[in-house]
Amino acid sequence: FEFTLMVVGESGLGKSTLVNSLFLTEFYKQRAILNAEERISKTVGIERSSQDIEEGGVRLRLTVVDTPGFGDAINNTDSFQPIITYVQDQFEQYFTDESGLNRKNIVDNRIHCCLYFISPFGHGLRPIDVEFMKQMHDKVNIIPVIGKSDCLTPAEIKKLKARILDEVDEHDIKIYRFTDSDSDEDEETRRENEDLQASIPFAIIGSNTVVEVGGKRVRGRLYPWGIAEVENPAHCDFIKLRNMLIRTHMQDLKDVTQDVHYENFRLQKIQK
Amino acid sequence: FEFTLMVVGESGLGKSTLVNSLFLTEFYKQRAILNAEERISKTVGIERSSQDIEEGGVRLRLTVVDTPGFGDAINNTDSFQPIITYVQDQFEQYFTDESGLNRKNIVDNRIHCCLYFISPFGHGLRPIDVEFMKQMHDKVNIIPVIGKSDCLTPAEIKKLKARILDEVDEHDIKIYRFTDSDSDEDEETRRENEDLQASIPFAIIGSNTVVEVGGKRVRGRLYPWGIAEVENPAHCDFIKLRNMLIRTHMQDLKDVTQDVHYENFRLQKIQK
Ligand SMILES: Nc1nc2c(ncn2[C@@H]2O[C@H](COP(=O)(O)OP(=O)(O)O)[C@@H](O)[C@H]2O)c(=O)[nH]1
Ligand SMILES: Nc1nc2c(ncn2[C@@H]2O[C@H](COP(=O)(O)OP(=O)(O)O)[C@@H](O)[C@H]2O)c(=O)[nH]1
Repeated sequence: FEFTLMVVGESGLGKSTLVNSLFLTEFYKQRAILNAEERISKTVGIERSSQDIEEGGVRLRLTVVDTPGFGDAINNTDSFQPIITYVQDQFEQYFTDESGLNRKNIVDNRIHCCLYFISPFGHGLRPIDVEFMKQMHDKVNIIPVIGKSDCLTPAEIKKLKARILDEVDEHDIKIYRFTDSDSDEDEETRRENEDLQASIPFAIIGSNTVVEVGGKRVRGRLYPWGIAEVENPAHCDFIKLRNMLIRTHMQDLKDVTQDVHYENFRLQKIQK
Repeated sequence: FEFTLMVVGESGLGKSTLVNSLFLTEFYKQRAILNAEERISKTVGIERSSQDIEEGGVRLRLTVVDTPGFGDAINNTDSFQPIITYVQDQFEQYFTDESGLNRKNIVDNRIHCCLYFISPFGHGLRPIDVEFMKQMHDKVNIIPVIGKSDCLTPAEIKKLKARILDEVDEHDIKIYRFTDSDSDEDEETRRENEDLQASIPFAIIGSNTVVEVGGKRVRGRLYPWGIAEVENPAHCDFIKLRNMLIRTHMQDLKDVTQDVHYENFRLQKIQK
């Protein structure tokens, strides 16, 4: 079973910590932190790294595509093209492979899900957020998340989520949907999906450190005023994101990639 | 007594909340939050607002200069010029006025202090931070602060401060100094100044809301895991910043502006 996750957002929004937290693994063992000078001169990079992991008894080859440099420069106009090109190159490759002789062993490197990190400091979406999602929503499943949500009080999270959703509508941005009006799912699944849909964008806390809370060891962030717990649903939506990505919606993310985004690409290609 | 404070940093770093917290006043009563579309098209603005306040029995005409739009666009190359121009225009005006007939009633609109907000999400200084400070350190007293420091654990604050100071040295950036090696200050003042110097950049939490902690009403941020208190020195450097700005260093900030930055400008002007 293969799955490719792309993670996009400016540096420092907690992306690599989140990926490590999601899969309880060190996807990013050694990261050179670029200093400001290095970041001025670099353009956006695309970095893939794959690991075999086991989730709920299922062996999974998980690939994470990172986009270092996105949004970090003084002028970020060129932030988008390398990412768009990369996503389309995977479609090109798949198209070539599936028209070829050896279709049985086709490798699927297409991006099945793009977690787009929104800063918790914004008053809503920033220009770069709008621009990225408008350019990418017809090419990949976008799931927006609010990174480092432990910077926000519950009231602020509620307000920010509402504002982001308004702006997504205003700009006709199509993000991945959990609910399907014509679906034949059972009552419980439908309620779970509505709950997921109502939680978008997910407010996420990530942590690689374990702290002790009430005699239990949990992943969290230790502040002088208390401990923000990653897996406490009263603190953030981490558990919801993790469950939907790994347990309930992984297959649907792949199906939508195949039936909608790739199909879109394929039709445009054969029409030319 | 007049004092002009400029506040610079990208939107959402808590600047207006800090200004309101510092002077226990509503400098920013009604702020239109620009949506992403409006922010794409706007260039950096310069907004002045003045209030008469009383601090420690002294009446003070405090002017705050805000720089909305700084760092918010996709391309921020033009973020600096409007601010540099504004600072220099105040020097021009003062130069003209002090060479004029009516020197007694000269109005001093020069920027006496620039609080530069650094994001707590950076791994250090970002390209825009370096660029701004390199362009401005010879024109205005820069005091760097880390905004929204309640997003950082004590260990992270320590690490970030050290990294920022290293980068400031690396880039030969001259920020405002609290300690003066040839000063004739008394022992207690010298120790206070060394403590201030050692706390740079100040890690700041700001809040306009009052919460109850142990029976006391304090300004803070109420999280599910605890209350981050603005005026608790164990939580952030707000009290240090406030004391040095209002009680101990306001006069020195004005003196350095007159004797160093303005003098610099004046010499360059008469040499042309
Ligand atoms: N406040 C807060 N800090 C976090 C969170 N997740 C990670 N961090 C810290 O933020 C810093 C940068 O995180 P990192 O995952 O490297 O960010 P990236 O640049 O987006 O990949 C590290 O010091 C983390 O400990 C979070 O959820 N909340
Ligand atoms: N986490 C955190 N949030 C803050 C802090 N100060 C202000 N905020 C919140 O951040 C949002 C934006 O603050 P504001 O002062 O308007 O930011 P500005 O755009 O830099 O002027 C508001 O919802 C504030 O309540 C702080 O110290 N920490």
